[in-house]
Amino acid sequence: SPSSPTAGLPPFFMKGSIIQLADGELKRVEDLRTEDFVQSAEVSGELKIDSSTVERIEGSGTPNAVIIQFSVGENKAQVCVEVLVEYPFFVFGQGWSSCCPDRTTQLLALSCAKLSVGDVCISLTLKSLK
Amino acid sequence: NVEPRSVPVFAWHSLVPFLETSQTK
Repeated sequence: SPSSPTAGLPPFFMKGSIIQLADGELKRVEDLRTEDFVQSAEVSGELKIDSSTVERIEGSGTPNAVIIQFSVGENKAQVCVEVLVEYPFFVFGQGWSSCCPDRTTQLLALSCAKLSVGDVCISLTLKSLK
Repeated sequence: NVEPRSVPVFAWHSLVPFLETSQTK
């Protein structure tokens, strides 16, 4: 619904959302740690965690959106994504981060750090993809 | 009687982006 406070954002980023890890453990989204993602990927067998370094953050033609350029994985593949400024990414060893942490906290109640160039985010690929 | 409300549970992999090299600019 356009009137939803989280319009354009997935509901699972709202503080208090229950997340199921690959081993069945339940955690709140704000309590997730780097190890939870790494261990879940190991258990899943299908998914592989990649380190995606933020190379550039630039404005988008869309209001409240940015284009983030990542350098993904060992091959340093350059990938650009357009996201809302409040969209949270999980930074290795740090936790949730977004381009506009104040807005993320306002909309989702999720505490965030400021996402910056050089931050290493967790991303996923399918193991079958080469 | 009040029915207990089910709480949605989300899969961990929903929270991290799939960055595939096919998206390369």
